Amino acid sequence: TGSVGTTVASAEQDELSQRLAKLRDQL
Amino acid sequence: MSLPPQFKPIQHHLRTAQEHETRDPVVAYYCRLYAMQAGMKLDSKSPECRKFLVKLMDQLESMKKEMSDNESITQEVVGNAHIENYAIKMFLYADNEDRSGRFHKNMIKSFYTASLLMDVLSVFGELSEENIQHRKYARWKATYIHNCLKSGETPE
Repeated sequence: TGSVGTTVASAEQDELSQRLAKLRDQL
Repeated sequence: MSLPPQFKPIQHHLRTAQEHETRDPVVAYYCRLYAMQAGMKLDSKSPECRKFLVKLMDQLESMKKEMSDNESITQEVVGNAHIENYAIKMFLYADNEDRSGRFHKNMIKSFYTASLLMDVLSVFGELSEENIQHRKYARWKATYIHNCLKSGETPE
């Protein structure tokens, strides 16, 4: 379950990074 | 929403954003953008921090939408100049009060806000040596004058 938790966390982190890049017109 | 303890280093930038919400929304936006970037580096994994960052991101996206006709928001190079000018204005006001021997809470806050805005400038790229020196001086002055006034001493 640890790896599932980590995967979920990193997916959410990626989503935040993507939203940040989009906000800054870096996509 | 309460600030997770991991985000203590960005609490003053977030407070500056709040204080500029109507006074200067561009300053508020970039303070939050800085807090967002710094917050992601501090902790983007724990549930309470992720929740906080998602809310902050929602806020940034809605601010950007609301200010879609403002060049300081749509063009970061214009935003950079806006924040830098504002920080310098704060710094010069406090420095002038300091050199005139007028020591008060407002000038302490101006020195401190100038130093926080110099942190914010890092969202646009590496800080210049001049900005780093101004930030160091402003932060030191704010602390020094604050401590003098607290202990009843006259700052030099």
